[in-house]
Amino acid sequence: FSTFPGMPKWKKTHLTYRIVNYTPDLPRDAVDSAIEKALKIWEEVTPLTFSKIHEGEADIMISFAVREHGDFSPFDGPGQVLAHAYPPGQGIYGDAHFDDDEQWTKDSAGTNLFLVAAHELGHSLGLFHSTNTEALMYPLYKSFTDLAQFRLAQDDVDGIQSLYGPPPASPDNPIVPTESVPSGSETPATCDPTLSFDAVSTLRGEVLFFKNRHFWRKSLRTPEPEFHLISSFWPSLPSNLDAACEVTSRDTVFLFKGNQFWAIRGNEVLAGYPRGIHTLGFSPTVKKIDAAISDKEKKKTYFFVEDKYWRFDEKRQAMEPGFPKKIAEDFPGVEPKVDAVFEAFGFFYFFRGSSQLEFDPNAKKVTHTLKSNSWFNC
Amino acid sequence: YPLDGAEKGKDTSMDLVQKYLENYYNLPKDARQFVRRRDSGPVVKKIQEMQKFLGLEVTGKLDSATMGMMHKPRCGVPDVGG
Repeated sequence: FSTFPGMPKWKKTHLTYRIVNYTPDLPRDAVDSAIEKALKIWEEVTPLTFSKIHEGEADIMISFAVREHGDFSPFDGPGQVLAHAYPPGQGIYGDAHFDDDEQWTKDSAGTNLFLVAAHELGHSLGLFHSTNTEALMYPLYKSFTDLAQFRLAQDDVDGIQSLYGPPPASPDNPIVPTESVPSGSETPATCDPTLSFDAVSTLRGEVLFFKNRHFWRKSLRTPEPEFHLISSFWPSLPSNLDAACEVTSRDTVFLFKGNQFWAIRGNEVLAGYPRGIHTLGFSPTVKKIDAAISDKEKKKTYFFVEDKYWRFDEKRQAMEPGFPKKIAEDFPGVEPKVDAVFEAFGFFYFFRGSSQLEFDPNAKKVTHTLKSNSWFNC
Repeated sequence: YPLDGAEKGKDTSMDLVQKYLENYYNLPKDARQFVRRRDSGPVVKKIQEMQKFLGLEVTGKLDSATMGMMHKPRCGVPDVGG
């Protein structure tokens, strides 16, 4: 199974749906029951519940249309594309559209509406296509499915439960505990006053705050940060990072953990990584990096290790002579150690535990002391 | 002279291949000249990606099984990419 990039999912368990219009191929109550049955198969394996509304904006708007129907993804007449749907979200997101040039049926004579609806509603709930040919979320329509015996494949159940978990315990299906979750993977609370970060970096104008297996994604456009699993964007990256920094001129963010570092460009992990940090010119005594920041004006990248810092010349692609130097020497007030650092509005924001220091690199002094999660609109 | 029927058929199937790889497998829309030359790098890679995704034998070639798959009814959401 797979989910949409960024693993969008509904933040609530009770969802509304509305059947905006009806195909002339079937009686209205046949359409109603096909959609109801399609929702029910997802209801049975998740905590989700659905209720139908008859007017206004529902979470999942279901409609029948032909050719161009207002979403820049026109249908193509009979055959080929039967329907499409959008991942969870506001507006058109979460909606499901059915191609009314198909012959929709209650059985398998034409195109079975229940079967296609069950697949599209999988998209509306956040599932992407599966390579498992037995799965409902396999992209091709299987007209030979035995409708009477239909049930979700394990692949579908694993997929939807990776987003919403299993259904709540009930006497007839007590939840069996899954294997214990490794420590360090608890979901950190965004506004916890003791919150600290493993690493912080900019990425194409946004700021990423890494912690354990997750990261907050903060855009200047929205007051609230988004919260994601690192693996939902970069499956091959490790958790519990040490440092991260963006080299804007190369549209690349470098991420460090232990004696290795990775490179990402958007949501792509670049080939040829991880590499050893000593290829950057650190002395063998350096075992890990605490924090990193790249100054795009000066084309220099600063690496903070214990109470010292190194400077890397991006033009020459080499560590500068005369380093390491004491952090206190050039960043007074920031020593002795830092967890993370990033640059915004001409200031360096250093993180240490639950505190954050705003440092003016030109005046070489700390100008503000903040909480680490001051960017989260707490 | 009227176009040779087989030639015309080949043309429409290439259009189908182009559209299919664009719609579902992120083939860049400006790859038209590549599709014309069936054995070009980007297209072969995309065909292999599609064959792997759909559970076909990965040959990189537009064999009958692959062409058959592309004619089957399906969901309009892409198989790869965002």
